[in-house]
Amino acid sequence: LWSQQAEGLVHSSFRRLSGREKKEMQKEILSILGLPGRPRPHPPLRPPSSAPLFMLDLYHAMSADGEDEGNEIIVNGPGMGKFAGAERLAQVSHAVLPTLSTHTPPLGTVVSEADTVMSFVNLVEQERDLLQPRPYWKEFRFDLTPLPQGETVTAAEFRIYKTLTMGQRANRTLHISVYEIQRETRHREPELVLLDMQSVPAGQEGWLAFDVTSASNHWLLHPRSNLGIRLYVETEEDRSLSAGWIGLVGRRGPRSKQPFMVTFFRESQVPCRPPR
Amino acid sequence: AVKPHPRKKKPKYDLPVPSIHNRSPANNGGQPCKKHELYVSFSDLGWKDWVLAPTGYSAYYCDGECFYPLGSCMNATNHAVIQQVVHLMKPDDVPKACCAPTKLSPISVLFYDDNNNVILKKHRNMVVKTCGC
Repeated sequence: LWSQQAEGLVHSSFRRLSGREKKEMQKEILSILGLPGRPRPHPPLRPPSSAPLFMLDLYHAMSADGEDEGNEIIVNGPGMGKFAGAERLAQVSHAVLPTLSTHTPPLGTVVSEADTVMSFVNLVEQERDLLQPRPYWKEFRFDLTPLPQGETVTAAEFRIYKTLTMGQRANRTLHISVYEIQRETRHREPELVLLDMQSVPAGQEGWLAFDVTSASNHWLLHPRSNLGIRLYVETEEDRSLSAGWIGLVGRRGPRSKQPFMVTFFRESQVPCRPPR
Repeated sequence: AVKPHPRKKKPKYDLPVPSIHNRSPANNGGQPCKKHELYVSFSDLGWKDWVLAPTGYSAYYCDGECFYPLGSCMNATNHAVIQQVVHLMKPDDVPKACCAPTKLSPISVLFYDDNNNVILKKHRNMVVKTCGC
C-alpha cells in the first residue's frame, strides 16, 4: 500500500507547472538559448515568407543529420560539437531552393564552421528610374545589427528569385552582378566593389544565391558603412536590362519569393551564463 | 571483508523514506542506471509565436542505481568500477558511483527575433544520448 502511495506521490509531482515555475523554466531555457529575453516578433508571421521557408528546410536538414551526432562527455570539458553532415545540407539546400548556377559557396564547408545561421529580410529597395539613361540597377539593404558584435561571418548569401518572363529568348545568357556600395558621393556614381557575378540562362526559373561574405563582414565591423548592395543585369551584348524585365522578384513580389540574406557565423566564445 | 564501523550505531529501523528524488530500491524495484523519458515542450511554455521549430524536444534524464558489480548494460566507466569497489570497502568515506549522461547531443532551434528575422541556432549538450555510471 505504502509503495503505491509513494508511486502516486511520484506521478502527482509531475503536475502542470505553476505560473512561477513556468517563469523559472522559461528564464533558464532562455539563458541556455543565449537570449536576454523572449523575442516579440510582430505579426503577420504566417504564411512564412521566403527566409523562414529557407531556414525551415535548413533546420530539417540539420536535424536529420544531427541525430547521429553526439558528444562524448569529457568530464569538466565543454562539449564541442560541429555541424555534421554539412555535405548533405548542401544537397538539401540546393535541392530545396535550387540555385541556377553552381557558383555559390558550397554550404557544406560553410555550415561545418558555423554555430548560428541568421536570415535577414530586405529592408530598403530602390532602383534606377527606367526613364533615366542606362545602366539600370537595383539596390537592396539589410539590417545586420541583430548579429552579435565581435562575431565572424563564415559565409553570407544574398538570395533572389528569378521567374520566367515573356519576350525573353530562352537560350539567351544574362550576366547578373552584385556589388557592395562602399561610398556614396553626391552627383557622382558611388564607389562599388564587385562581390559576385553569375551567368544565367534567360529561360530558367529558381533561386539565385550570390556570395556577399566580404561585404557582411565589413558591415559587421563597421555597421555605419552598410550602404547595401547593388545588382546589375547585362546581356551578352553588354546591354543593361532592368532586374524586373528578366523576372527578378523584389519586395513587391509574392512573400514566398522575396529576396533575403542569410549569414552563417561562428560565435567566438561559448556563451557563459551568469551564476544564479 | 569490511569490518563494521566500531562507533557507528546500527539503525533501529531502516524503513525506506518516501521521497521523490532519492527513491530507495523498495519502490523502484532497484532499477539499474538507465535513460528515462523527459519531454521539454516549448508550446507548454507559451512560445509558439516565436519558436518556429521544434515545438519541444525529448531531453531525457538518467536515473537508477549503480549496483555492484557494474554490469556491461550499465555502460560503466572503469573509474566507476574502481569507485564502486572502494565504496564497498569504505562506504562512509567514498560514495557509490552515480548514474549520469555519458553522451549528449545538440538540438537546433529555429526562432524569430524582435525584427522578424529568422535565426537558426545549434545548442550543444541538450539531449541525453546514453547514460552510464
